[in-house]
Amino acid sequence: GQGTVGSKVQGPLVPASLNLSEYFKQFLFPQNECELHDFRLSFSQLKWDNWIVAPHRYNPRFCKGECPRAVGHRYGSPVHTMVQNVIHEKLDSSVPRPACVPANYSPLSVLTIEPDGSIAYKEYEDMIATKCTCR
Amino acid sequence: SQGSQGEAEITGSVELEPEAEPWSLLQPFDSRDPSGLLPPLFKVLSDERDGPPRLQPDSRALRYMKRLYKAYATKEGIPKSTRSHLYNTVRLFTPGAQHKQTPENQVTGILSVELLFHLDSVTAPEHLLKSVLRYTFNDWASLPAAAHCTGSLEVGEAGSSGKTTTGAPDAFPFSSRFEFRKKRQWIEMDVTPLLQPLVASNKRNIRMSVTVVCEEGRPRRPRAGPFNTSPLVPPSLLLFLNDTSAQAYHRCVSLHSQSSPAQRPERERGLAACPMGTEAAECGPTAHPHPRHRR
Repeated sequence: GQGTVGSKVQGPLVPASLNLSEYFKQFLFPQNECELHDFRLSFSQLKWDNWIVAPHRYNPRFCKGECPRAVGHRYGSPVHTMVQNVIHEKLDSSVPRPACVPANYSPLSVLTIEPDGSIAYKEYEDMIATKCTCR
Repeated sequence: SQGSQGEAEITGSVELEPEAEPWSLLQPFDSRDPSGLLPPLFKVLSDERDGPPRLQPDSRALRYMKRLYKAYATKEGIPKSTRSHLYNTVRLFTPGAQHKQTPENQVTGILSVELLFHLDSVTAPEHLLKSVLRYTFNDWASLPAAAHCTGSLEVGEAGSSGKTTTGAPDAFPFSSRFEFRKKRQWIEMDVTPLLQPLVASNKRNIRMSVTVVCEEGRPRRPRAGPFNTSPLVPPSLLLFLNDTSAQAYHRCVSLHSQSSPAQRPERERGLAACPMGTEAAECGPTAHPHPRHRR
């Protein structure tokens, strides 16, 4: 809309330190955007290996990065996310920007030694992040 | 003055609960963690270093469960989607006490043993689907190629002394023919019908009395003397359970999908399946236990 165009013209569209080609490069290949990251750990690091027998290693993964101003279909964010962004920018900066959080998880099978010495194989829900979203 | 009043209120609230352990404050209010996963995690979050020492399981039992884990989960630890059964929990118990009523090296090949299992780690939301008594052998080479075994199994609730407490134990006569294969150094006995009522009614101390008479079938090699039961070591009890708590992973199995006769009893007992009308998409990528075949 015209209002949007007008506001863009008024504000600094491109930071002074960037030229136009760099700006477009960042637009096309955004960096530090909300995405999945690996975090591999072994249960011995947590000293959990006395009760978790398998797996030895675990990658729960995590979501990190900036949420773009206009979250698109890529993140599957609801309209509320965009509204919250507008509120943060235009009305009240104490309302936080949308956060980069996991949207889907996968389960994990765990083999544990119970306190009584019995052994249990269990499948736990939501143990590995598989997709990120902005909310 | 407002500030000091506020401090007094905080101090007062702290004094009300001087005994509270730090990690206990993180526990859910209703103390429901049927999965058993959360208490250790809460302890870790509160930076509690060492918990009480755990009893070490039998190495043979541990080896078996590690093999089971490899069969059920990928290298990354994700449950394999090709599995079609409904259980999400398998528990292995070794007998807490056992009394041999007859010596093992019987010429007649009779083995009679009384076993006591403590199933305290089975939680209320875990529903028993199948239970198996599993015998392993120390020395496979001494076994015949095949054997025919008959016997009986009695199961009942045990009191603290190990004796049956309530009524007469349920008896279960059986007759099986076992083929001993090189890669399978164990035999399994389905004890579900006897154990299910006890577990369902929250009985956790189980006494089992097993009597087995085996006759040698085809000998592996010409051998003088009768079938020797000495390779038998105390059996372990395997419970296949469906944990219905929220923390447990619930795979969706279509009620309309074809199932083998062995799987049907689980479904007939009304165990976890996709609710009516639930589409595959709601069940996630691991929803289909049977991958579609390419045409």
